[in-house]
Amino acid sequence: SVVTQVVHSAGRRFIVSPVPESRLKEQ
Amino acid sequence: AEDTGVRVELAEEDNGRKSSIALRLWVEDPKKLKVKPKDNGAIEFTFDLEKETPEDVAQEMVESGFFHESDVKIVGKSIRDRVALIQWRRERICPG
Repeated sequence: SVVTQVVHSAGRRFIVSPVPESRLKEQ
Repeated sequence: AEDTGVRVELAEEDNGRKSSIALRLWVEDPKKLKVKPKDNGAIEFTFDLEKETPEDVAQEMVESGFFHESDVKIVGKSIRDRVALIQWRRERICPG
């Protein structure tokens, strides 16, 4: 799975990873 | 808590001792947002219960391009609801 890391200018680190299908609400 | 369409959960077990906690946020129902986010991934971040406010983190997410500015309040509220629950649980387990 692809993991993206974004660091905000304030220094906070956001790590983005795919949400497992099971955690998504049914539309 | 109100269903905002944005889900926030603990990304690690809360031992009740650290002021900084790891949270994971993702969009469960994009229809509840004013502008659909480009990325549908789960965003993991740390939040300091003593020094930070959920609204500040929501603003940083907007500035980092995860959400549109018009959704900053709904993201902030989603984080605030989860943080309130974590603090309430900590108070119950270890009052004072």
